[in-house]
Amino acid sequence: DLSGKLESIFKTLKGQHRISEENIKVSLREVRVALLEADVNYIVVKDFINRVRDRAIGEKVFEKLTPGQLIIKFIHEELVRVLGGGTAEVAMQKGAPTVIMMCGLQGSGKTTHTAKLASYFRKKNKSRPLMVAADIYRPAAIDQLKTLGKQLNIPVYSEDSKDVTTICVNALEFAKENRNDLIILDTAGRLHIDEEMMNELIRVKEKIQPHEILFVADSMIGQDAVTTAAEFNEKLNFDGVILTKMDGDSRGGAALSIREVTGKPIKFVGTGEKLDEIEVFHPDRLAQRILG
Amino acid sequence: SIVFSGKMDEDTLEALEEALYTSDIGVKTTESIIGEVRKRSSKGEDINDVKKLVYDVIISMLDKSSGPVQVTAKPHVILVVGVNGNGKTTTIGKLAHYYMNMGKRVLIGAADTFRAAAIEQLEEWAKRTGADFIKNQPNSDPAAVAYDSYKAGEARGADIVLIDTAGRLHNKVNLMNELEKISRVLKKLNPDAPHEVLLVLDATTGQNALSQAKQFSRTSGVTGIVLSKLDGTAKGGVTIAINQEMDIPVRFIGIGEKKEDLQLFDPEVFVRSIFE
Ligand SMILES: Nc1nc2c(ncn2[C@@H]2O[C@H](COP(=O)(O)OP(=O)(O)OP(=O)(O)O)[C@@H](O)[C@H]2O)c(=O)[nH]1
Ligand SMILES: Nc1nc2c(ncn2[C@@H]2O[C@H](COP(=O)(O)OP(=O)(O)OP(=O)(O)O)[C@@H](O)[C@H]2O)c(=O)[nH]1
Ligand SMILES: [Mg+2]
Ligand SMILES: [Mg+2]
Repeated sequence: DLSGKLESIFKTLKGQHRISEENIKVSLREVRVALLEADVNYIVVKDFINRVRDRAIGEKVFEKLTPGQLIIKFIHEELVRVLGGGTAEVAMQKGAPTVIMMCGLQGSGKTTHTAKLASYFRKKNKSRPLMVAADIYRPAAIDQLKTLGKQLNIPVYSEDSKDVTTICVNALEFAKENRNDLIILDTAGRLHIDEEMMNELIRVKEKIQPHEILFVADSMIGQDAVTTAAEFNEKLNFDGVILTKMDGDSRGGAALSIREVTGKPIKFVGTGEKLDEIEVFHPDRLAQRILG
Repeated sequence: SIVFSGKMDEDTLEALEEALYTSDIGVKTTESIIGEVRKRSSKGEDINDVKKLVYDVIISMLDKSSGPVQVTAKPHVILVVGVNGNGKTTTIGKLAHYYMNMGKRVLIGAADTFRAAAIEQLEEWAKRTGADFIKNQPNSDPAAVAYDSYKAGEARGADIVLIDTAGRLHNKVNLMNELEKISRVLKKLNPDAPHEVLLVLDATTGQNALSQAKQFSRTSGVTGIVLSKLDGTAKGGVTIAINQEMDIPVRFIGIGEKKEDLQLFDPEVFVRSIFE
């Protein structure tokens, strides 16, 4: 584990009682390996290490910590600083229905988290949610959302149409009649390089003007996280991220990459397949996990 | 994509290192590739020779990857496993299409009895490909569906029986036990079954793919990998480490969401894409 490695590095180096250029260099090499193994993007790791080095060299060692412990402290603090920040709140509209649009790559957990969010806000804010089946491509995608709707006793809007924007417009109309104050659009998974499918989302955004666009990302994604997140952000300027499948054992370093590259906050984490397994994001917990 | 300048030097090595890391090749494997390159190349050497060297080094690390298993048993039972959302159900649709195009009779068993509309999703794939289909009630015992699928496959003279399972995270002991029970039930019917256990790995997954491969292999004895979603920008480089550490070949790659979007794994194409 990283703190153990750093402790042994400092024991074997000269001048082990203070931070020097040499022992910073060696210990940051270990940190770099830890971050790469945790799936943090290569370029993001470079920038991160440079920031920590600058801080470590400039820092006076007053604390009762060993240099190794101090380096870990700086890294942890820098991780928490980057991962946190930005509001984790979803922009709930006063006196008007709130529209949330879910987006992301195939299989990341959008449909499941549409249902989790609907249930979460119904509990928290006494919302009257409506889920919209806007994935018209995946076999039984509409069935999947309807089944989740039945389990939660939350209505699902769907129609047999070939145009996703029309479905969403009609869903908002339905929500007005039905007095739903929270509408969550479940969209099909798509590649960031699929121009036609990305344009579909852009059209929905322009027509519907959702108050919140959430990028749903699988926490076990690797280096590709920067490319996909950057592209989705470029095209849609999303408001926040949901990091799913955090009940697995991936280190989740992609979260750091996504945060660095888009500047958008991580708002929720998915912690299981059950519909109540969603939590508000805690940067401190993820920082510990990334460091292993 | 990484642009290499004309001659071999430290900058070139760094560019190479970046190309390897950003392909999800991982720390240990990247360091051993770079180590080989340092050892076998000389300063100022033409970069195209160095590229060829890297290419050869990686290809040799993939020497255990080979095509699909020979179908000798009847029915030849293929169990499809893996973590949530990485493409198992869709891959089964593609495999059904693949084998039926060869004139084989295919039966699909819906042993994901847990996830919402999993059975409906798989049934749609059976319809699209014309494969036989066996299902049971939602929330019924997955091992029982596997059992029924084998029996039906035998009775109907199926050449291939494809069994879909629920996605599960490999660190969940009870779910991994459930998977192990499916294999045990199949073994009781036929000691050679399942003849193939295909682990579906998502090409966008990072280093966690290695622990997925290890854990699923420990539980179900994985005999082959399908690397899905290679039509994205992810390179799936962690496959190299898996190949090295575990001796499991990559059988197929998934390159899209349609039934035709399955190809045999070609290590040369795979390695070339890392440098694109
Ligand atoms: N363990 C775990 N599984 C999850 C979590 N979120 C989603 N899943 C599972 O991941 C799989 C994919 O979830 P979906 O909600 O269908 O993903 P999706 O993004 O809608 O998929 P597409 O619509 O095909 O792009 C399902 O098996 C879910 O049960 C999570 O936080 N933890
Ligand atoms: N682009 C692309 N998408 C794929 C590929 N394979 C599967 N998908 C998509 O990934 C999503 C998840 O596929 P599924 O087949 O439902 O995955 P699964 O492993 O069965 O999911 P669970 O049963 O929920 O664990 C769907 O939207 C598929 O269309 C592929 O090779 N390329
Ligand atoms: Mg979905
Ligand atoms: Mg499935």
